[in-house]
Amino acid sequence: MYQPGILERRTLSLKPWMIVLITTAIVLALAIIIGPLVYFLEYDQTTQYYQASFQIPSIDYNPDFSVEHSKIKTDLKQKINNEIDKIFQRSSLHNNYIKSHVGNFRPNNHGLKADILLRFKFTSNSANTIKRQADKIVHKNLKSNDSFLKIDTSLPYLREVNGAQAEHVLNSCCGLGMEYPPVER
Amino acid sequence: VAHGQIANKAAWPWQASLQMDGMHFCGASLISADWLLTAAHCFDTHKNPKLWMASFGTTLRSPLMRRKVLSIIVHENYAAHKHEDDIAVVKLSTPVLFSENVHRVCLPGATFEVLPESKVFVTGWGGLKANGPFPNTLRQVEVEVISSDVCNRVYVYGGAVSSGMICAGFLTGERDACEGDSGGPLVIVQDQNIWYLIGIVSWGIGCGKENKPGLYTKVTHYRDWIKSKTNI
Repeated sequence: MYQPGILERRTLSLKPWMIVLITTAIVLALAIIIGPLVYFLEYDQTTQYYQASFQIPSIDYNPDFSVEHSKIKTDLKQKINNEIDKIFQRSSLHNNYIKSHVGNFRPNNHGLKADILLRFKFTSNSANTIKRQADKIVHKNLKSNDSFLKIDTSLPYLREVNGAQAEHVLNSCCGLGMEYPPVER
Repeated sequence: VAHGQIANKAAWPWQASLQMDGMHFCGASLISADWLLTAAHCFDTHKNPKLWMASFGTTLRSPLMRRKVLSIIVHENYAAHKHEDDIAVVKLSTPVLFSENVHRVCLPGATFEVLPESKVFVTGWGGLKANGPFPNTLRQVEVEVISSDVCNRVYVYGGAVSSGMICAGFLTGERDACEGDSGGPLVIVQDQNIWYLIGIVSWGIGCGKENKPGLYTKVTHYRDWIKSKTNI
């Protein structure tokens, strides 16, 4: 009787060094795929500041606008920041727009002018695209009757500002210093 | 300052040090990108702006920024070794770029009122006590405004406190400005955590001595003079 051969259980016995090798290769492959993704999505972000000048025809210049921290100045700054936040948060740049900062107010034949700093973050190779889009968004929104802000025809486009200059503008308010009274923990 | 603490970074970003040959001589306050406000008596012996340098940041040995001095304007009525009109403005050779760690203090309007017992801060690199060591790191101390009536009592300063001065400290002594703090700021906080410059460290007898609080040039009293010299 032909005895069928007994099939030995084929045990795949990998040598330990082969297991280590395969594991290392898998980890390396994952790192090569995920690493650049994380880098470009998270770390390749740069912050860019643009300076803008907006017209506010509905508000006349008031000498109190030149008084540091006057209520009229603080309230109008807040109103303008809220308006610009609203415009960009509803736009295609809502993921890139960070915030706006109102610098000075200047008197003008038709009301008031405000100097604004806009802050965006994006991957370093998309700077020009962002600027063009931001200009388009500003022009579209400020031409409509919905906004009390209007384009300053003498400075119609955003102007790039370097970090040091931006920091100078952001810190040009007087008297910001130690938190007082110290916050009780 | 006597009986004070080390100041945190960026706590007093307007504080400047006026130095000659790298040595701290007086404090000063940044009131615009290119003007400092300080005490006239700092220049009793050296009036040549070329001898002076201003530095910014909380440490003297490694400051954040340095600027040469372009000009020094001392109050016309100031007389050396007197206490009246102890105020001067210093123009920097090039403006500073404001940052979180270096920016200006607010100047009060001429009608700004500071009541007795108001809590105020004086900061500087002056001695930790009379004839004591000088620190490398900026120090601060909280003191209280004392009315001129109290400060003019016989056992305090017996009438030497004029309308252009503010008295601040404690009759019990201890917390006080000291030599080397001269020219530095006495500031008060208003709503929204905004600090206003109300005094310039000017004179006093000793440091932290009983019944001998510090005397400061009253900034509001010289508001028009400051504007006439700096257009701020």
